[in-house]
Amino acid sequence: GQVTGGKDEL
Amino acid sequence: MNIFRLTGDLSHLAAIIILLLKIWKTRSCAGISGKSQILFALVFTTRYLDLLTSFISFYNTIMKLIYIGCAYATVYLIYMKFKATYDGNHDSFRLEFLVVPVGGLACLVNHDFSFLEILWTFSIYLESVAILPQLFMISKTGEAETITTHYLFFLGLYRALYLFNWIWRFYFEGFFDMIAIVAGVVQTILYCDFFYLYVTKVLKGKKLSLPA
Repeated sequence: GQVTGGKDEL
Repeated sequence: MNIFRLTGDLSHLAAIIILLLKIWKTRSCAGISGKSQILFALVFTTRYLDLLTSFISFYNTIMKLIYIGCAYATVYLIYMKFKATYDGNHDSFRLEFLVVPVGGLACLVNHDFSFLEILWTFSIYLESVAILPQLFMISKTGEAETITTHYLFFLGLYRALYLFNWIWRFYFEGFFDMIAIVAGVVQTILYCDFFYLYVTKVLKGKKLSLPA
């Protein structure tokens, strides 16, 4: 599943 | 952070700077689709609103500010400063045909129905098709300045490198984001035709001209 914790990618 | 994401970001930054310098130095935006640049400004605006809510790293914050700043500067140069050189007749792609379906899809297919998440999803879907007006314009004019092809090469390369970044992150971190991956694959596929022309023509010193 998608790791939460905001979008660290640009 | 991994080598693919870093080189991807630098490739993206190179593309943005190349375009800005091309317009500024030649004082002309001939052959450039202002509509694609509007879409990119919209992509960065809707994706980077989290600048106001969360801090990830200095790199993350600075790059987001550079992208947003350059995107709006480019739109300004095209539609204001060098408006006389803007080729509106060939930049005729209907933006509503992209923004409306993308907006609808972002509301239907997303990870979380929250304001910032919907906007982020919208920006991911929009970015995958944002280059279409530019590619459409080149197909109408039948050619592109060499500097413009370098801009497109680095712009297309950046998301292709992100695909490798996602493979890396899945393998080493167990991280994957299906929405970003599918949109990234679509985005990169849209450049394939251009990549072929770039490698077979521009890299051989010829001008990029589509078969008349």
